[in-house]
Amino acid sequence: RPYVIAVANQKGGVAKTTSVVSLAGALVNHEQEVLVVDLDAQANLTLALGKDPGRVRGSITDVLFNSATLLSVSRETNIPGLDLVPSNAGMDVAERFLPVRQDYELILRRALLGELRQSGANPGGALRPPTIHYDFVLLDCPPSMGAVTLNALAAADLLIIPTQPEYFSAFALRTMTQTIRQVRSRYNPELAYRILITMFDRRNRIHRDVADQIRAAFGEGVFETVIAVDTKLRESAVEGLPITHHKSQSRSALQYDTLAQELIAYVQ
Amino acid sequence: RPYVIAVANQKGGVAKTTSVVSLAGALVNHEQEVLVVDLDAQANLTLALGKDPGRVRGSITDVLFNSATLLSVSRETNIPGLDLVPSNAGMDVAERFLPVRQDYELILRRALLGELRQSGANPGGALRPPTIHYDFVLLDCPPSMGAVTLNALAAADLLIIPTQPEYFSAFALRTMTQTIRQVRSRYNPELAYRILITMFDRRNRIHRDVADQIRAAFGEGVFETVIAVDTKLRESAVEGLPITHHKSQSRSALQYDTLAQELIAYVQ
Ligand SMILES: Nc1ncnc2c1ncn2[C@@H]1O[C@H](COP(=O)(O)OP(=O)(O)OP(=O)(O)O)[C@@H](O)[C@H]1O
Ligand SMILES: Nc1ncnc2c1ncn2[C@@H]1O[C@H](COP(=O)(O)OP(=O)(O)OP(=O)(O)O)[C@@H](O)[C@H]1O
Ligand SMILES: [Mg+2]
Ligand SMILES: [Mg+2]
Repeated sequence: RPYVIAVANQKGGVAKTTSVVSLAGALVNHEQEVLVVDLDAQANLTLALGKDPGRVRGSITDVLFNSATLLSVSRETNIPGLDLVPSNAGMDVAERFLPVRQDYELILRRALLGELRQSGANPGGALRPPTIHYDFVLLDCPPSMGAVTLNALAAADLLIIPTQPEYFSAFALRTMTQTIRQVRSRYNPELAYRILITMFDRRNRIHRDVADQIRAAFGEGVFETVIAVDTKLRESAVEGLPITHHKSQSRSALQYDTLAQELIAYVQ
Repeated sequence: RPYVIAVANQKGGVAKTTSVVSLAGALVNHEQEVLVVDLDAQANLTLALGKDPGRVRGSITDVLFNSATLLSVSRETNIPGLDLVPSNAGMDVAERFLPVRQDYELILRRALLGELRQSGANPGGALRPPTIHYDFVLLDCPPSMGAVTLNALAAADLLIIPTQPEYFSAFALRTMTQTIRQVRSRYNPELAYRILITMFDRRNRIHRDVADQIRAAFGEGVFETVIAVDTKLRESAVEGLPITHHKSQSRSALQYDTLAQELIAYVQ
């Protein structure tokens, strides 16, 4: 059954999208079948995989608003083993119109459970469409704690919280841990979380201090792997490729690969 | 009458909050009376001016939801001439509940026009409370294009769009210009805009290329002043002071000061 990971943080610009696309590339290199889902109206994940959000036909909007199946709007990317559910401007009104539906928080969870979880076994023996088997599903969230991110948290096995080692980002961890408690009590008791320190500049005293404070406060809740500042990540975004497939020997590609290994060990 | 500036960009982490607090500090140094308004549930502007969002009594939530006046929830900061309307966790539900009100897009504009604009003249001669006269009002927006940011755009004379010279940020300019067109046709025909290049690292080829592309595409619509990467800005956030009052001779303090001069010349 796919292991579902939400990548979220209310703080903007902490490398949520960069982490989804890079981690997905690294997981594929470890023979994992991966589906990434772009839940952000900005559609940066769609862009980071070389697609033009203005030209996609089916998207996550259809799943959230028109009961489309995830498989019907997913498509291949340039990377074998990596599929994408894109986003587009239709998501602009999601925060406003999603909450009017009954059990709106569970729409994504039901779409995931209904489709992908069953695709493994074939109980009835009936002729089923050739189902795709994913090992991991990664959800890229917008920088907010609204209805869309709530859907992702209700659907996830694990929440990864990318965090820049800076003051505003560290402060956002307070909100994130409160939200996790609420999601656990209402929708998803099994939700686990891990903090990922990103864009780390070891020459910067503030970065070293804040990273130490985060580890002191959260202990096991922080990945061992730290992602350093690496301008090659900016370049790979322009190329429409994960860093692992654009500059595979770069420092950040190797760091996201270490993260993938740490994650696979954690999941097993 | 106060000149109202919204600082907004759907892209997260582009120095919206840092620009509001730094520009406000620079304007105060030019004998301008300034009110800054925190419209973000993250409450980073409130934090950046040394206040704990968890302990504020009145906030922008009261203005948007309970018809409180801006002046009733504004307060002094450590900086003479700089007042703050803080934010708090109450703003978490704003995107969901604001749109149910009639003319929700104009709530902030009416609060600004109703109070601050009249505070100059005193037509009826009646005994009015000692009004405060602001030269500038700066609105710090969350990283989204929802109901809260719409309120700010409907109320503003000028929209400043902080932009990192990177791929995802540059892509966000497409959405921003579409939104400006909509706001002009429906709520605020006079809305002007200026792009501010932030966090610029001149050693980085991508930064130089993207900055050139933005200037080529937007010409006059881009401030001359560019804000470079400067770790002292991170330090001033921790201190709860604008960079102009924490490290007044730093490169970024001087750059935000140049920006303030460019802005004052533009307004006159
Ligand atoms: N380790 C890194 N080193 C250098 N640049 C990075 C790194 N990680 C991300 N970036 C760049 O920083 C910017 C912010 O990253 P990204 O857009 O992935 O963050 P985000 O959290 O998804 O933002 P948003 O809140 O807008 O969704 C991007 O321009 C990205 O290319
Ligand atoms: N010129 C700069 N040089 C170095 N660091 C900066 C600069 N400007 C801002 N920062 C830092 O970058 C981070 C992002 O800035 P900031 O939080 O102001 O952006 P924002 O657009 O308000 O983010 P959000 O979208 O979450 O509201 C902060 O940690 C801030 O201290
Ligand atoms: Mg993103
Ligand atoms: Mg901000």
